[in-house]
Amino acid sequence: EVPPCINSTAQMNWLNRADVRKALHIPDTLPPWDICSDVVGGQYTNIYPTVKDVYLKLLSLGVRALVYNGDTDMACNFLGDKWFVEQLNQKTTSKYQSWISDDQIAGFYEQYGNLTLLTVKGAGHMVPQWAPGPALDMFQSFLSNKPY
Amino acid sequence: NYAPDEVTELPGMSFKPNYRQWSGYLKASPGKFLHYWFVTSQRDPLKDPVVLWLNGGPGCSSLDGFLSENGPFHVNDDGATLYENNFSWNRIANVLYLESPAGVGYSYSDDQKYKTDDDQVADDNYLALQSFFAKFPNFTQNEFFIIGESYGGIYAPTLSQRVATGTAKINFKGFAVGNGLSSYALNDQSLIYFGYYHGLFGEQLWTDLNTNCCDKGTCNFFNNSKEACKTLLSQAFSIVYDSGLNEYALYMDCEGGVGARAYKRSMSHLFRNYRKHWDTFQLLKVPSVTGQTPSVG
Repeated sequence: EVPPCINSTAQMNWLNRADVRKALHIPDTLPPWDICSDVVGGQYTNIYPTVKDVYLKLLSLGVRALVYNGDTDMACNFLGDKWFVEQLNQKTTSKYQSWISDDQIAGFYEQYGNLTLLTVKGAGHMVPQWAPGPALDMFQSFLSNKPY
Repeated sequence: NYAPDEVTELPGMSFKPNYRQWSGYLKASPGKFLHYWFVTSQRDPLKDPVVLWLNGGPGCSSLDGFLSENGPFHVNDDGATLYENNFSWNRIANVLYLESPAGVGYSYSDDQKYKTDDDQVADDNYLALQSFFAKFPNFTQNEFFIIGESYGGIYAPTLSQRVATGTAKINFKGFAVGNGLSSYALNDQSLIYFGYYHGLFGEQLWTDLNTNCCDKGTCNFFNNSKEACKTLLSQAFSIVYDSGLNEYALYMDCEGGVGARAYKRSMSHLFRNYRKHWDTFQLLKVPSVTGQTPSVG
């Protein structure tokens, strides 16, 4: 099986070329590359129904965090992650407001100290793929800890 | 830097990159070897941050992130040639793509046993990170960030906790999660509202959901035990996941078309594990939504 509605044929064909495998130092004994592993996925045990406690621990250590969502995704929709962040009960330090990329509103964000919650307007699950410009701007702001 | 892993040329690459790249293996727990692909920053590799990128699944490859999302080049539809990505994240950072856990992509285990869990993945990723910085000691002083997408919502914070509290010398600054799974309950609970307010459910289904799944103004759309509610939730989730919509991008086409979708059951591949509890919803016994409505173009 492959993820629904996603076409990964081109990258799969390229990665499975013998000359590409050789260039990437992949042993000949390994099986062909695939985007997802049924063997791994089928035997996987999920332990964390929520990572709330993990976030609280990290925030208490002063770690910077960004939770961003393309707002047309239904696999992990933005509203669920917004509620998750709100459930952490962190003090709001900046109001819900728009952010700009390439002179356009690229989404909305609010901040809770070291934690930023941000949407990417019109993007789906794979934000860097479907909103590459805004995604790079967001990435730069996050790394440099500068305003969005 | 680790010379044997350096990638000096790639088939299909007609342009000359202004960055360096390495591909090889990092050691995790004994017998497990995780494939990595590391690209340096196009700006100032020695000063720019190092960022670890993790795709989700569980069980899906981070090379999808490289070759389709934020990597410096992507693959053309011919599957043979490459083109540059002007919005690559390595324009401003050194980016490490890690195929994890063992069994995903080109990562492997000597014993070929691939049963694992969230904590084992985080432990192995932490070991792999230490293996990375042993191979690339020049980057140990750089600021370090972890970013996960989708099920990376579990991978990224659990690994971050190990990095932040562990003894390995890593200049860890922060983590990010993109469209991540953070809470099963909130993800399902919110999806019903998302679906209704994006016009996916009819007024009758919405009314029935509120009548059968809510009590005194509080609704449970996640693990409600009422049979009537479970049936209605099955209908709602079937509209989202099994009616032909692109669940990853509501307003985009579904590659392959409605009839050619690779999944025929109401579980998304990327989330089939966490949706194990959907068995109780008896999704497959519910008449399909597409069967109840006229065919549309």
